Amino acid sequence: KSLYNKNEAIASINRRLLEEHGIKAVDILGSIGSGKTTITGCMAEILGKKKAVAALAGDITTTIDADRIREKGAEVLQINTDGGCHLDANMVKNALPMFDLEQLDILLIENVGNLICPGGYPVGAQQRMVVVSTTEGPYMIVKHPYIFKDASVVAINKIDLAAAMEVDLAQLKADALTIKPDIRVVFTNGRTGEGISELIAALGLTD
Amino acid sequence: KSLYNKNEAIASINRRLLEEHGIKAVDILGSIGSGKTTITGCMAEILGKKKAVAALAGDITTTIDADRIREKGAEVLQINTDGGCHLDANMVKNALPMFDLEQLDILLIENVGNLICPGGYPVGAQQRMVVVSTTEGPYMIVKHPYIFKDASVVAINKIDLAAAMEVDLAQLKADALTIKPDIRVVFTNGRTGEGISELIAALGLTD
Ligand SMILES: Nc1nc2c(ncn2[C@@H]2O[C@H](COP(=O)(O)OP(=O)(O)OP(=O)(O)O)[C@@H](O)[C@H]2O)c(=O)[nH]1
Ligand SMILES: Nc1nc2c(ncn2[C@@H]2O[C@H](COP(=O)(O)OP(=O)(O)OP(=O)(O)O)[C@@H](O)[C@H]2O)c(=O)[nH]1
Ligand SMILES: [Mg+2]
Ligand SMILES: [Mg+2]
Repeated sequence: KSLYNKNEAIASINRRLLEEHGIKAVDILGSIGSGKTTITGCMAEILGKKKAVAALAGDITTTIDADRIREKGAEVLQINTDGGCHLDANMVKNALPMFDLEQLDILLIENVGNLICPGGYPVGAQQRMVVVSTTEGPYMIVKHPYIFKDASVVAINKIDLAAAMEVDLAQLKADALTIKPDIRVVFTNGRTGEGISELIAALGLTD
Repeated sequence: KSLYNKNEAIASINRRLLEEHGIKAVDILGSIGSGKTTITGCMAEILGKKKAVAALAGDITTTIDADRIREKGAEVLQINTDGGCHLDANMVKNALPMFDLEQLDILLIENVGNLICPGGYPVGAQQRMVVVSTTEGPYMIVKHPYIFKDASVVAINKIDLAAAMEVDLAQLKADALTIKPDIRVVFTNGRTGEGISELIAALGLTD
């Protein structure tokens, strides 16, 4: 409980710092391999045409995700937790000074692949997005209600495999709206880019 | 650290109790929707023909998984963590007396969907199996080395979707063997049952 409060305090500091510099930040959550990095890269590429976009990639180990997002043109910093199951506000606080906050418009924060733990640790982003994948089956949303309660957007990704998985997209959308009636639901294919512009709009990043 | 030691102590009690009753127990780990429940159900159905099989299903909420495994003929208990990201030894300790340990031969324990947190919390099973899915992409094994270090078997599931995902099965197997050279790798299709008999053998459950 006190760890949580301490994290909240640092998250508030981060939030204020980002707001003072007019930087829009999104905390991107989702289970392993749901498509966070692919989607972050797609968004960075599109937004990067007109804005200064940077990203933080959180993983237990390796720089695979940071490298992949960097290929899409954004400035990226990799944070390795070495075992920790979520990013926390302190890790993000230490990373922020690495960027030119004067120039920065948008910060995309890819959290560690985990649909549970990051829920309890806000990092100071103004909003959170959850990326789920049709390949996880039909139950992942109803089984993990808490993570959606703090999210403004959910991307239902890998729609190209919904048929093969026998997953009902309309039902998944309904599941999300049941948990959080005002959540914005966007269907995406991270590989083709389908739905990514709609996702950017849902996140209020278009301006 | 002290939480971990306390858990270890209870895990040892569970381990001894299971061994005294000649019960083989497997802790089944894997990310959300990787196929744990499907595979547990398949194994329960096959093993149930000749042995007394029971299962524990761990989830944040709902009894969906316990219900699905029960349909396959095993006696099942659902454990809800209400937010906790892993089963712990104490939860399992409280569940064990619910079963007729005199009669029981095999206990399959499906852990909460999470490729990180359960790693640090043994529950007292003699062995651990990790279920990964080709739909998670090519990097999930190299990015999560710690969870494999304590596992004796890894099931690489949803092989039917490897081609669509452009995932190299041989590379995934090599990734696992690099982390743990003596781990047994089995390719499975939870839906068709392909590889399940081989998995049962790899787990030493055939007798
Ligand atoms: N078929 C299909 N594959 C996709 C889609 N989006 C992403 N992928 C693939 O899914 C795999 C995992 O995608 P990532 O973007 O790495 O997923 P992630 O959520 O960042 O994974 P972690 O950070 O490791 O938890 C990769 O092989 C991607 O190419 C999609 O819409 N359809
Ligand atoms: N295509 C395909 N689908 C599979 C396979 N195995 C399981 N599934 C499907 O994948 C989805 C998720 O499977 P589950 O067994 O519920 O996965 P899980 O690991 O128990 O998920 P959680 O307990 O919720 O973390 C379901 O729709 C299954 O029918 C497989 O080999 N191929
Ligand atoms: Mg990623
Ligand atoms: Mg399950």
